[in-house]
Amino acid sequence: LETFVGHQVLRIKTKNEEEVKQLQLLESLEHLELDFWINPSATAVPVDVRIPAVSVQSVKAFLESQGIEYSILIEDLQDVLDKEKQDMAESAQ
Amino acid sequence: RQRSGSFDFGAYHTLDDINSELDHLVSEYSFVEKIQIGESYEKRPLYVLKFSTGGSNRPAIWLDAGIHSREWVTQASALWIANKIASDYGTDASITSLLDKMDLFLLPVANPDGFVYTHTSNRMWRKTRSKIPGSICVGVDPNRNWDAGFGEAGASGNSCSETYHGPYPNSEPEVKSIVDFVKSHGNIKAFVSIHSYSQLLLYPYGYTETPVPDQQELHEVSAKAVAALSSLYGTKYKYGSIITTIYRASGGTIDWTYNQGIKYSFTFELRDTGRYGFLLPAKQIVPTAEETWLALKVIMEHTRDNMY
Repeated sequence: LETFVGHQVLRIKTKNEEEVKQLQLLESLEHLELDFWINPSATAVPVDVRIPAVSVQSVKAFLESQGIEYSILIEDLQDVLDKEKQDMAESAQ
Repeated sequence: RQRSGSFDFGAYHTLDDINSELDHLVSEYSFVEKIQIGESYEKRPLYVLKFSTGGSNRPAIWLDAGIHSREWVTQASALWIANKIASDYGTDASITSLLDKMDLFLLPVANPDGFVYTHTSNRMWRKTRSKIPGSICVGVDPNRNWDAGFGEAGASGNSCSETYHGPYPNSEPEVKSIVDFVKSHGNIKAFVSIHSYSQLLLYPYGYTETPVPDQQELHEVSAKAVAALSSLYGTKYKYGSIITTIYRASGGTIDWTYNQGIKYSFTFELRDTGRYGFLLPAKQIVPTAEETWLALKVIMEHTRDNMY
């Protein structure tokens, strides 16, 4: 089972079309291996993105350099998955 | 926690457990039947529960869940809803009246290969598991693979993308099976596809900004359905057409169903927004299903009372 230790999910709120375009640019950078849970489209819709541990610092640095507002939705994805697995095991018992 | 026999609706389950529960529902209720409408790329059966109290080729309502495999709350909610429909017939006036006039079809796991993969290999898997000739990447986004604006903006031609539209419309057997079923049935009046997680109730279109001819009616039904949903726990939903409410998406399920003449075509994006994304805790399954049920009832009652 693939693990997601250190993966973070960020919620990004854009203020204008320019910031949406910056996120669409980010989306196109395949080497970052970003998983957009909600894709960048319009300023009214927040963007949620799962970031592998190795890319977290780069993405945050990019967002901060562009002045794009974000918050951490999930601090460590694996912690949440472990809890989910534990809940399933308890239910099965 | 809510149970039916040994099945816990407030927990996530494997595909085998889900299929066993479908059999259990069939054994408990004489008007519930399990039918196979096709099989997935990896040859898993696509099981639909048919709720029918008689008649031949009655007008019908279709519900499906889990076309994006990692959206676990959708498959789980579908099972709660299946049990609710079965157990409410004969006691709830609305459901009794509905099933006395119409059939109901429910596909709880529309992407079984992806679902099994989320349990065994990668919890974050969204697509099908079909192999793409010439690509190192696997899978197609089954909600971009329908023949409605297929391949246009709002889907990706990159086979490694999460929104890859596939080589051609209906290339995915999971999609083709539903397409064939809908066409051969010919009397489906409402089609609801259940996704998660951004709390939306959407109607066509996603591939074009041109409003559907029935926009006003669909908007009014959405407003009523969302009001019913929110009345239970205060969950806030937005509603509108796909393209105006969230983003351009081509090759989507309900755009195709609407173009087939199924006026009441909707898609839900269930909870949650702001905390867990696709990893909604199991304790929220039943509340999510309960509130969704209230909105579904509005859509189904409207369909029943406005036959076309």
